[in-house]
Amino acid sequence: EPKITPLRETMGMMQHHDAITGTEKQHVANDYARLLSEAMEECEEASCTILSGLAAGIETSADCKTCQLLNISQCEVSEHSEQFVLTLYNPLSRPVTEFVRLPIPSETAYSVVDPSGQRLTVQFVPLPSAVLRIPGRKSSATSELVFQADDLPPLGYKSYLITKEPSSSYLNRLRAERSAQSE
Amino acid sequence: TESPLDLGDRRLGLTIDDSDPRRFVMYVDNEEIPLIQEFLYYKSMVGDNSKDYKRASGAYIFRPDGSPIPVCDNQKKPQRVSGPVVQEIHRECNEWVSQVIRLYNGDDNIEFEWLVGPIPNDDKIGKEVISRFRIPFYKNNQTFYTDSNGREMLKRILNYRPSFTLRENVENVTGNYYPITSRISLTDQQTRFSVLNDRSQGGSSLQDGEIELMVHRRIFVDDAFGVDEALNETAFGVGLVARGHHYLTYGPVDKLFEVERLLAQRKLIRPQYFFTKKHSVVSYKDLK
Repeated sequence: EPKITPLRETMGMMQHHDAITGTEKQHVANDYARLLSEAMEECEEASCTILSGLAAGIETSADCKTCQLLNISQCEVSEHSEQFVLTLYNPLSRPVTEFVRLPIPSETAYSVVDPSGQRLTVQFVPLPSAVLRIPGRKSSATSELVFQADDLPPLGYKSYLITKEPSSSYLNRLRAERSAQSE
Repeated sequence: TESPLDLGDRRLGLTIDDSDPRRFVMYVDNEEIPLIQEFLYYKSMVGDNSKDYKRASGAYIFRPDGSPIPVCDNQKKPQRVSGPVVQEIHRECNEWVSQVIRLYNGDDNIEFEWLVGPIPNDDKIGKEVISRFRIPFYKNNQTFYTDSNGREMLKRILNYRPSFTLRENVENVTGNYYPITSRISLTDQQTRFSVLNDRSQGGSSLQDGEIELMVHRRIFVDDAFGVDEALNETAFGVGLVARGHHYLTYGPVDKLFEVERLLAQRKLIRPQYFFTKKHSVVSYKDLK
């Protein structure tokens, strides 16, 4: 409860007409951003504690992170980890399919394995140069890893194991796939 | 690749005109629909706020000075990225406006990811940037629909108010702007053309077949309605950058209600992402 209450209270404050329309003074806008950011961070801890009790791969809540800067294609975990688990929680009461986009350094290959052990089809998409120029963006990512997360269960989660591949094994696999296709 | 600049197929897809990257042919269930999408900006009105007609555009009011001005350099060639999961067209309009048009495999909407800013301040003219979609010859009879906080769709008629007689609308643009919290739609009774947004924006349909949404604004004069500051937010010493999505849907009226409702839920209440670093690389079997 104490971890969730700050976000409840901040969301209450965000109902003020100035917060909704953006007619608050600049220093108030900055304070709103501070309050929201801090409250979300506290809530993240609570979410991770709950998930670590449920989900495979999340051993402790200390290992669990969210990436608040995905909106500028920046994420410390996906950019710098040899291997990580992405857990997607679906808050809707029906199954949904999500197209996942994770910032990664270019010239890097990744494999994505779904909860049933299936290796998923992935695509590497270069980030537009305008994204790389966003002021304040501190990221090594120049591409995005894109894959389709099918049928996330209602009010449930699925975890995906994402592993950076040595470039030689990636190229060998790519060659094998291409030769199989041409045959 | 640089050409051919197309996405999807004839069930759902689009092709960019070779000579003008604003112009598309959209394919929906084998039907060909012309589409124009472009970025423009309204110059913000500057005034001393002494009279109504001298009011400046600002945080509380949107008051454009004249018609919108296109911002894109149409000589710049877009680029296409294609693969097994998604197809994209990357288009850079100028130094501060760019866009990715995207179609995921099997999806029922076309995504426009816009990136606008930092809006330059060198000429000290306030700029209010819009993204405008237009289907030429579409007959929606000056009527469009906007949502009310993501719930009921409300009917809007150009230069008309349901509760009183609007004798003269001197603010032809602003007077027809409405809050768009999740979607804006047009219909010719057979088909429906909608744009869904990922955040609340101002928007309108000022001509038949046209939808415009305001994506970003930077203004250098206060409108004297109370905040006492110009709407000129900066970070890292320059104007803010905004990045977001518009989702375009088109199709028969009866089918589109379902498509839009499910799409809105999927995009506005998205799955939450949790990342867990592995300290030593493990196999799937070990992890399981």
